[in-house]
Amino acid sequence: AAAGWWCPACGAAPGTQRDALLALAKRSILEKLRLPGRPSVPQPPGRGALLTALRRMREQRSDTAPAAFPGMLRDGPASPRPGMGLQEYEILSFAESGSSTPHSVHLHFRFSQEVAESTEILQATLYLFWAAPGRGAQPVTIRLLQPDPVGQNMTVTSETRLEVQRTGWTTLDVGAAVQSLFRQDTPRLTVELEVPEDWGSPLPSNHSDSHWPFVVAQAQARKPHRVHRR
Amino acid sequence: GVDCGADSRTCCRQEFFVDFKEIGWEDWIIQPEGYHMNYCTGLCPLHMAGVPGLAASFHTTVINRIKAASAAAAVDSCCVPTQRRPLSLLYYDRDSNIVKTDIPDMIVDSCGCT
Repeated sequence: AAAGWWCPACGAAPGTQRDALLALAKRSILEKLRLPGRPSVPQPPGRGALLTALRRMREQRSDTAPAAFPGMLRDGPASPRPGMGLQEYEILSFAESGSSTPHSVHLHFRFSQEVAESTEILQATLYLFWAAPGRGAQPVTIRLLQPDPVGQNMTVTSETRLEVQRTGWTTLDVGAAVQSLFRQDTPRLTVELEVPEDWGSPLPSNHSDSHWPFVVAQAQARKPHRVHRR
Repeated sequence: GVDCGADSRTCCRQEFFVDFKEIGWEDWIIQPEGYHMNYCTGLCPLHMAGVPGLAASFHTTVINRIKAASAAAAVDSCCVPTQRRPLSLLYYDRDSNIVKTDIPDMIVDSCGCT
């Protein structure tokens, strides 16, 4: 107080002091997560889909760095990575199903504005499960779409054709697509899946199915803009 | 560093645990269950200035006594964090994505005098 600054918790009655400290803790966490307020009540993914996604991620990266999701949460930071010192994010985003036809479907993956504005993507991987009907190799097409800056349509930013031999997971690197949409107002990745006519829907029957598509992204806080004076 | 006791007066670390259930955040923060928002409090008498934590050795004690005796220019010394670590959070963002991040320097492990 002598220095003229106000200490939110000094000298107050214990109850008031506690309330002030709790308010300080909330504000501090929201500021550091760059959230204007606490998010509304989430719609958590189905348990099956979540466990499968975590297992896939661990398998995918067991040979490189320790996974960074539950069961691996530790007090300290994960193992040292490139750019250590900058805050890093791991994001697991499950698909929202969009428009569809008998043999194609749109999937949407939304990313929060707060994370998109303040980070850059290190890598992003799309995980898709094919329940192949099993009659030899089947051609499937995966298109990444982005909203057309001028019109209402969507433009194809990349197209990948696969020969699906059997039932199982496929991964696709979508890092560049996610990085470019991070610079847009609504950071949303749209994926179009197209399968042969007689295959039926390329998607499992419902969200909680443990084969629901998802994207895993690693992002890192943007380096603070430094002005060098000579 | 030293943890504050009931009647600590000199610089120490005050433990303060924020239980996310108590503040109604347990629905969007998956892990951990709370946040150790410890803080530094207490006086930094002159002879403790510049010593992170309390006298931990005979040598430091002697130096402190000399400082106290010399009563050099009375300068302010503050009780500040000397060691901090990240807070690892796993939470749902506004689009119900699951996000994990380590917020640096959020947990105070020890305090000392500047």
